[in-house]
Amino acid sequence: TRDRFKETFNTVNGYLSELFPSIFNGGRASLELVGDNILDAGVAIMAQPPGKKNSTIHMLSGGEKALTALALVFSLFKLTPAPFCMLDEVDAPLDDTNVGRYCGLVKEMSKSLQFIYITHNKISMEMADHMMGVTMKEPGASRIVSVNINEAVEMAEE
Amino acid sequence: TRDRFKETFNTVNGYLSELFPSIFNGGRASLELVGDNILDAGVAIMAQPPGKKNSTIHMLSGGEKALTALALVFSLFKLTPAPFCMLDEVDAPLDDTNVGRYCGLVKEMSKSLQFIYITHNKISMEMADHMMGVTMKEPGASRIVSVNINEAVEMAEE
Amino acid sequence: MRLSRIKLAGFKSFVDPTTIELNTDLSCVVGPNGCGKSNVIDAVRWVMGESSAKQLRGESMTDVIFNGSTTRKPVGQASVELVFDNSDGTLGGEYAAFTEISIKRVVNRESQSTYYLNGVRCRRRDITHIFLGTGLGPRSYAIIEQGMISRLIDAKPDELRKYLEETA
Amino acid sequence: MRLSRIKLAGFKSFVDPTTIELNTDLSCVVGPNGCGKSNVIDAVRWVMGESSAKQLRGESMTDVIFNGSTTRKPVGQASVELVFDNSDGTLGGEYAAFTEISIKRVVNRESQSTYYLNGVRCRRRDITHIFLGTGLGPRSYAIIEQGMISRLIDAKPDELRKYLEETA
Ligand SMILES: Nc1ncnc2c1ncn2[C@@H]1O[C@H](COP(=O)(O)OP(=O)(O)OP(=O)(O)O)[C@@H](O)[C@H]1O
Ligand SMILES: Nc1ncnc2c1ncn2[C@@H]1O[C@H](COP(=O)(O)OP(=O)(O)OP(=O)(O)O)[C@@H](O)[C@H]1O
Ligand SMILES: [Mg+2]
Ligand SMILES: [Mg+2]
Repeated sequence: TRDRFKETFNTVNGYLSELFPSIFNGGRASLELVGDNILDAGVAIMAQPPGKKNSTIHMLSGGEKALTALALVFSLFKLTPAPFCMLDEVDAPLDDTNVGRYCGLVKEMSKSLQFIYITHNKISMEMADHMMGVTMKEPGASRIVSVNINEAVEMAEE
Repeated sequence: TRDRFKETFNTVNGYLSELFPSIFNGGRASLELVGDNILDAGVAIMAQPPGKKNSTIHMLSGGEKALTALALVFSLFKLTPAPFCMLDEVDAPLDDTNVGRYCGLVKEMSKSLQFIYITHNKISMEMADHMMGVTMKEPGASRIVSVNINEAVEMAEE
Repeated sequence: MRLSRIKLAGFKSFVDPTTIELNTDLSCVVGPNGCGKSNVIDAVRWVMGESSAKQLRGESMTDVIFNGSTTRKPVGQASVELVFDNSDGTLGGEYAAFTEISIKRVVNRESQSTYYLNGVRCRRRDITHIFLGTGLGPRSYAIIEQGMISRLIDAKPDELRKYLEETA
Repeated sequence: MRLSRIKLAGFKSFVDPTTIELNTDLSCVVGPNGCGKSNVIDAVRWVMGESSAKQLRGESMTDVIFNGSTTRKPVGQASVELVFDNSDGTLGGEYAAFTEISIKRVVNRESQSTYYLNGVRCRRRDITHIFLGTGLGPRSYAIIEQGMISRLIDAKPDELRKYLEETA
């Protein structure tokens, strides 16, 4: 199991150090082993957005943390490609530029992976092939309706 | 201290049961005492958005929780009016309709209270009397610039 | 393998039988606050075997059963079914021959859960067994719940190691 | 009493001396992810006496001092000053006579904090004392950090009771 873990660690680390700079337009990220003995060492994430020198990942901003987490999740997908991915408002802390980058990444991954994502953000809505609205026209009871982008925007304003 | 706590509890409960229906356009909310002895009883929140019967507050959605929390915070302000209030992206989980309600509440409270709030949401930006932009034109070093609404929207898209 | 359909009945706010068709690879779910979007994600995690009420924002396992509204009475059971298109044979072993695989879970007010695989009653571990090696499961990296995206970043080093090992 | 100005120097990403004027009752702060918005809120909580590095997203109290960027070197100290307009005399007691009240905190690389009240050195408890009864403080309900709005809702009953008692 020792070798297996080391191999997993190296593979995910490789994917992360590729994905992070492409999402952030620069900077770097990697996984680090915490502790001396590989058999029970922990794993920590190191991430530096472009231009910054922060030491720990906890100093990152809300949006930077969300994007870094996405880079890690997609690295795990590259290791073991699950058939689908469900995302629930992961774009909420992102500014418009980063929502654009997030959409670019999801579109790229959707070539080999099925996405089902929930959002209130109009930029994210636009990348969908198909949109579903959930309504509670009858209070307390959910129903599914098919919507287009204009209806979806309206629906978020119901 | 027993009477003092009872009085605080009743006052905040009164404010909450007024504020909640006005933010949610209906429904009801209240504080409940948990435990038999008033001296060490805990406090729980009960909240039912209009049309719903949910028992615990944990079943509420992300947006419903955020709005309920704001109703409670503003009830605390009515009990002890602190001179200012700082809000950091509390509108992130809200849909457009609820952002509108949130803005209405903040505008109402700003008659007697100073607000400093951070947002990426264009609807929230519009209610400001004054806008400040924070930029990192030099990577890693923050600076403050004065912006108008168009510049602010652009800045979020920097 | 793709997820082609989600069927809910009596699950949380989905009191009436509801079918969600998933025909494309980029499906977006929208709607006002509190309308039931995150309940769909809870449904997928529940049918795959989630056994903690707290992870489903409830206090007991019967909290997933529709418990009424101002116009509707509570119902007696909740059921969720996932239908997968397995025509590419990703799900191997004894299931490779099936082009369509459906898993279903039903719970009643006595908190008894029953699982079905292609309409035939089975055990919870048969369901978790199917997904072995696919990366899927009730707490998989493939499902990111609301507000939890930063959870991975805030995890302690030993938790992150476990996460990595489970994925491999 | 109103907060009229926040002055930062060497605090987190605010390496250069920066003054934030607050002339109205509805001031909005905008900017891209990671530009330093939440650092302003951390600055206000820090100068009011916050003593936990973790609550300021750091590991040690010197993590609030600018620690460099690709173009700048780390600096030796951080300082934040809040200037209040007290012309309505809200801050009572010995300070009622002051129309302007300023509190300031400075920390150096040896993690030594120094507090100032209207330019005169004082202790941390003098600062917390001024704010007694106003509802303000490093963890007051008046300051809602990013992602923490639902914290009140998720609090346990005894925590919520404590919160209520502190407000009164
Ligand atoms: N067992 C149940 N019976 C009836 N209604 C339920 C049940 N469990 C949860 N609900 C309702 O579902 C609603 C929450 O739905 P959900 O969390 O899916 O909303 P959402 O669409 O994700 O909203 P948001 O955009 O705010 O995140 C709550 O208002 C709650 O009352
Ligand atoms: N001591 C320090 N020295 C230099 N930079 C620091 C220091 N502490 C924090 N930072 C930097 O400040 C940035 C975070 O700023 P902040 O959290 O205020 O962003 P924000 O504007 O709130 O962004 P978001 O919109 O994503 O929430 C991080 O990128 C971090 O590197
Ligand atoms: Mg939700
Ligand atoms: Mg922030």
